[in-house]
Amino acid sequence: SGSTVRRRGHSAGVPQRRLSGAERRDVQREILSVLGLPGRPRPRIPARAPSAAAPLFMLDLYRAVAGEEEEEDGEEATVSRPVLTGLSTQSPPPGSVVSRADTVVSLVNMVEQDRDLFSPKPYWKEFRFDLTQVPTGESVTAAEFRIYKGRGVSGHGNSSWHISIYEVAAEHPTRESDLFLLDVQDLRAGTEGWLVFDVTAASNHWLVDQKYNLGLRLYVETEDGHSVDPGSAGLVGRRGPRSKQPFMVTFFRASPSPARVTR
Amino acid sequence: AAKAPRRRQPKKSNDLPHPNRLPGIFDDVHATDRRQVCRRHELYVSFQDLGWLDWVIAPQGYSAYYCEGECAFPLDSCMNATNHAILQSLVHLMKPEAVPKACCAPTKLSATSVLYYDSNNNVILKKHRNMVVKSCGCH
Repeated sequence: SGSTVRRRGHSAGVPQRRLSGAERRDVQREILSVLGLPGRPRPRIPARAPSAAAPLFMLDLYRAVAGEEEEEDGEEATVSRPVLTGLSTQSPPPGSVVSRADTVVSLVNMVEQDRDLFSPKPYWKEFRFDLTQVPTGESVTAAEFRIYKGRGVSGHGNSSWHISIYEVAAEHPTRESDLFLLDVQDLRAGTEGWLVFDVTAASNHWLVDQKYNLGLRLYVETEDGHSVDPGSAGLVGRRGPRSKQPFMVTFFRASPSPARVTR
Repeated sequence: AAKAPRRRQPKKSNDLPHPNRLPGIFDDVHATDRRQVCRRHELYVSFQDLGWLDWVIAPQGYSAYYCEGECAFPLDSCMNATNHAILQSLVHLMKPEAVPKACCAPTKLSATSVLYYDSNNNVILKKHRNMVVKSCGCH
């Protein structure tokens, strides 16, 4: 801003050269390109005080990583990756260090379809994600689908439920979609908290070609195989509170020796 | 004597730890009367000053540091000098016009991470390598 800059303990400031408008834009463009960004992102939600589940989770992850970068002296900082099939009552914890990710992307749940109580069984919930922002020159090391389970309708209290996640591999107009089983969890019907499913296989598949991105499908069944509507089982979808909406987190690792791109 | 770089406490909140801010903030007066040995200086990159806090969630900025100072003979141990730099400073002593002094540059760099929204409201945590000067030396 051209004001004289004062340094701690010194009265004589160091005059700062005023940048022209073009120079200022160049400075921003240069720093953005160092950060690997083609341009200045313009999100619809302001970054200050994130309240949705995904940003809150990612802020926990950032603090874990920033803390490690502070302590480590030159050692490669690692990005934590949550325990794969864990359950937590508060916002999702960063979990223990499992992979050394260079980029972690939490994907917005774009579309959600339900086959609920008003449709023929089996009931399910389908989720689709926006994959446009995938870092080039990096490969997936892990991917997780996180969904919050509340208490659900009463009457099932102590029984056990079988919750399974599939990748929708192919859709057919006249018959059921082709599904590929990704992960399963068995838990008590009354359980509450974040459920974490490993969907790495699907994420890899989608990144080969985005046309394969047909989403994830979730089923809930009782012990003897009766289908339960995921909504009444307490599983929160896109219409739930923002701090409990489902999201996906994908961990990427840079290719071993990315060619330094000449600019 | 050159001020030894302060060992900072790990940053708990996103407050700016230093009153100095980028762009273009240097922490030492360039006094011509006393020669500065090669060492690390304070430089804080402020995303707030760049007006980026509408898409950067954390941090508000980060300490990048920079290296500056003389690599003049004798290069003592604190200057992290390479063998070649020691020889070059000897030759410079004999032929100052022909051969320059060694230069003061980073000898160790580390990563910094930035958490931000992309334009589709996905949240991205990106680790950027070689963004923070950990130590300087004569090369």
